[in-house]
Amino acid sequence: RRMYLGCPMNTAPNIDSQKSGHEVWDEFMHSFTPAVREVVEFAKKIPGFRDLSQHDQVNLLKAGTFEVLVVRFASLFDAKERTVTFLGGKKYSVDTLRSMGASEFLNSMFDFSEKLTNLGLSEEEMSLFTAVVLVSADRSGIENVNSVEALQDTLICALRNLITKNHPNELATFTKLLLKLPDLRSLNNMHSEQLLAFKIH
Amino acid sequence: FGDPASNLGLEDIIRKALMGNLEERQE
Repeated sequence: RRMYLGCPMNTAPNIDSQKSGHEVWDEFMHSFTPAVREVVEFAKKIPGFRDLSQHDQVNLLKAGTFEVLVVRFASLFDAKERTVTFLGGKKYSVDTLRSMGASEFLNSMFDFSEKLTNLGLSEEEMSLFTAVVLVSADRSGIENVNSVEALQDTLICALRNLITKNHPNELATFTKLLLKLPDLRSLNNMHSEQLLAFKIH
Repeated sequence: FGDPASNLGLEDIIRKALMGNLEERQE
């Protein structure tokens, strides 16, 4: 039975039948590892993040990396064209990906991407929002919840000030952004289910 | 390969990146 890769962090959804499972896995890790490192480098630059204990830094990153990657790679999901661009640079239509077995998760990603794009955030706003996403990740395993929540409050306050300054006539923008946090949590849960169901032979 | 969620080695990548492991970065 042919297998396909649904994650656009792969070069392409088709698996070269000449490649072994190890080669396919290695190729994915070749994209995944630097992407995670970039998230860590980003986190290090969030004011106050390095003041958290090392344990809490690791646990926040473990819980929040996927959500940050969804924000960063949202533009790969073009809701208007209904295409997904894989890291190899080629676009694949929804119909093509469906025929390969793509699940409902794909629709949820398009929906998230479209709503985020429609907010028309600047680079600075997106960066601050991404910082909020990271520190709003699941708290399980966190030792000092108070410190993480204080950092989250500070960043949300800074985001509200920035959005209010830049979009004075669009008061709903900040609210819409905060509502993306539970959306991201749902996407994270859906993705975890996909990941657990995934087997490479 | 077992469970890909743990085989992704997320925690290991995060720890090394947090420590600024130069050797790992050069791979």
